[in-house]
Amino acid sequence: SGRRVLYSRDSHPADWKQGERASADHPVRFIVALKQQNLNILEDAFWAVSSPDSPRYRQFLTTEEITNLVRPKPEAIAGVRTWLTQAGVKEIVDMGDALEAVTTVSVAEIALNTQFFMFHHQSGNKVVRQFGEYSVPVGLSEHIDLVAGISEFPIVRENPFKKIAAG
Amino acid sequence: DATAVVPQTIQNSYGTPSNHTADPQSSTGVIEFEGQSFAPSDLQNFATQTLTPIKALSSDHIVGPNSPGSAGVEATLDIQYIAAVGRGDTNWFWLEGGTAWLYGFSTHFFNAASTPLVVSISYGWSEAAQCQQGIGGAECSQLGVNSQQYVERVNTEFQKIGLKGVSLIAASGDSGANGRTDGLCTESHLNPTFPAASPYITAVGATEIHDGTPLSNPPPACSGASTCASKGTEAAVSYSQSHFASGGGFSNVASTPSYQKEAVSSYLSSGVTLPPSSYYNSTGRGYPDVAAFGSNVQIYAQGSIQGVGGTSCSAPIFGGVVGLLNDISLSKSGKPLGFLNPLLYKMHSDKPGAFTDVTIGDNHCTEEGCGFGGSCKGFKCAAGWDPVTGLGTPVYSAMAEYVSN
Repeated sequence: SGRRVLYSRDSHPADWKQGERASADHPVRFIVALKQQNLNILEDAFWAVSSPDSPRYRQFLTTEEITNLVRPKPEAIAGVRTWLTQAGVKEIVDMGDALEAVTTVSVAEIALNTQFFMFHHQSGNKVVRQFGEYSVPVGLSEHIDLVAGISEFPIVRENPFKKIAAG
Repeated sequence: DATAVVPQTIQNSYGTPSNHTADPQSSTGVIEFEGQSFAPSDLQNFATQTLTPIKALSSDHIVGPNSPGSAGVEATLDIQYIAAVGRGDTNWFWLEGGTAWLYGFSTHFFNAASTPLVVSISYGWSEAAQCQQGIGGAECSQLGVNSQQYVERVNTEFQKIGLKGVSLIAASGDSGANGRTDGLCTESHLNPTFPAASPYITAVGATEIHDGTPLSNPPPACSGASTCASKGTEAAVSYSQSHFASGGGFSNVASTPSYQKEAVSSYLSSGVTLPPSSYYNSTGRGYPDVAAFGSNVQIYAQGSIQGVGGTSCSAPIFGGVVGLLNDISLSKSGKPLGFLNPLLYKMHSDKPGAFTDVTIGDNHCTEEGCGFGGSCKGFKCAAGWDPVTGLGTPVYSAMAEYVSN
């Protein structure tokens, strides 16, 4: 109770094979993207500084000004920070409208109520990813856009050398 | 096969300067994923063997877990060509070491204390498959995290980066209008590529040279397209010559932004043969915006000069041109150009000679589809903007004059 499932993965890209459970102390970084505010003002400002005919053309803003513009509600930041801390995350990087958790598999599994596995690519690449459901506290879900860094599979591309031989 | 491209080909064709004094603030960078690293020694060898002065990267401009001992072709290509074209500019190499794909890059980049002013991204995937490859499977939409949500969030991050004055540039993809997620073209729709299909980024398509002639060393003086025409004709890359097709089409997530409405409308009403209307979203953001060489581009890697192809070449080449234009802007006003598209489309409208219009070619094929008999649909080049080569390739002297004024 008290959890909302954000995603349930029951398959993975065909070129990756699911392996063993990830070791508990394997490092994991994930980013909780919080819902931003004033997105209409942000977009208006973007077009104003980018349009040559605008009186505000090239009147760029600073990182701090932009961050203050879109900053999520204080209760969203505090709530997500508390959730992560209580789950055992010791290092949290505040990115204004997102919080990045630097932790381990065991802590991430508690925070997100999920399981992490080792996935293997035919090229030899390996990646630790969650499989099955992951969830967040139901009271926080309305403040979260997405959780990034736990279920993405890297795109392993063909070496472009194969496309064209040297002239 | 395709006529080979070296840095002098770009000078000769686009008129970029061989001698250039950069503004000290001007900087360009390439963004890498998938652990793609570069070797500074390769960059130095490339500079030596192509007779191209290139500034070495300082250690604080190499961000992320770069591993020179396992340099990748993509990263090698990107840094060599953005540096070779944007001569004198400070170069950055940014390897997004996390695993959060474009969202990870964009939020880390935005929050970094110091970043380059021009950024080239030679990566992309189906706009719809950000769900599958980026976040989850097809079923994820019912659970609150879906492809559109991911794309929209990244688009917001791109706005934040543009609002700081950074120019974002992306390759338009190497699998034609159909994209690579349906390589044999069995589905009844095209698959736009992200981030190229973002309205908040400048997307670059690929061209090849037809009837090229060898360059002498030093190359003959060349001040613009008219005097360079004898060096060959630029066309959109073709499957027969370059073995891939340039990405392009219309976003299913973002609507046509105002800066390109007129250009897109002109193309759609031009009478050019189009795919069936059900295959694409004619009210979506059209891409690419511009084009540059993307076929048989010579790099130094793994101990020798070798040719590579793809819009992965085109994006850093155009990025280097933007670095040069930023020099002018910074020198005159102390401000960079920022997000480029409204300026580029206005430039095309006010001064069409700032671009060489590429009117030959199409982007029908995927590598699998056209190599193994699949019947793929796509778009054709036309006069003016088209969803194969955008507004065309740079005529640097005219662009520089426009920006200067």
